[in-house]
Amino acid sequence: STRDVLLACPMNMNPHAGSGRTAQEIWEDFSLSFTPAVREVVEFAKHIPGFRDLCQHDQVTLLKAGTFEVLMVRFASLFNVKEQTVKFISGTKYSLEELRQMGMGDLLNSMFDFSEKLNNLSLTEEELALFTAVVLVSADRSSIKNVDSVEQLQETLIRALRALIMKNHPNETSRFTKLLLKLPDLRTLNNLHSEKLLSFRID
Amino acid sequence: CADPASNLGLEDIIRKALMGNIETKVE
Repeated sequence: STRDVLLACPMNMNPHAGSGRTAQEIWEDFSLSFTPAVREVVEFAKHIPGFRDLCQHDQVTLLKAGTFEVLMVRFASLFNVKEQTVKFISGTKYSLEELRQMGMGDLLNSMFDFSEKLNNLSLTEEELALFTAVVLVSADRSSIKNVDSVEQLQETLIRALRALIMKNHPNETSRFTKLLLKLPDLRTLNNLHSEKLLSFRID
Repeated sequence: CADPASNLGLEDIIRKALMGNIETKVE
């Protein structure tokens, strides 16, 4: 059902809330769960050197387009491939089968695939933070006004990420490439997620 | 609306968080 599509999000603190609520009430309840996470993404962005120097329109555009991807990176550790479970931020674990019944299909499989690949890289906190900054500062998001400024910041962040990865893993030359290849995977997940959201609202 | 971010009220949350406004409300 459309209700289950919404409630199956790992950020939903209350996925099995009582029925009989209006769509508006469901959205408002869910917003209480994801709003703090979105605020944390914004706080993270504010601490990226150079982010606050971008025009406000571009800051908002990057955050609107990239928040899902940042959260996906951040919550990849909630996806346990071995156990085939997802731990919601409420602490409750759901099996793959339960989540499928809640309306998560292709998106769920893709999230598991991504999480497995990212978790296998065993990034340090510093590497993960810098990678997350690279995910967020992408000059090819639509509606960016000052592409040159965003591109410049993006290049600086990519160079810093490359230097950090090379310093931490000097004998693994393909590691940086593997990490950058996660960017198109995140775009695909973002698109699948957007389709899910749209289908809910249309229904 | 064709913008999923707007559907979630995401822009509103982002703008207020960027401006340091603690109180946010999703439409």
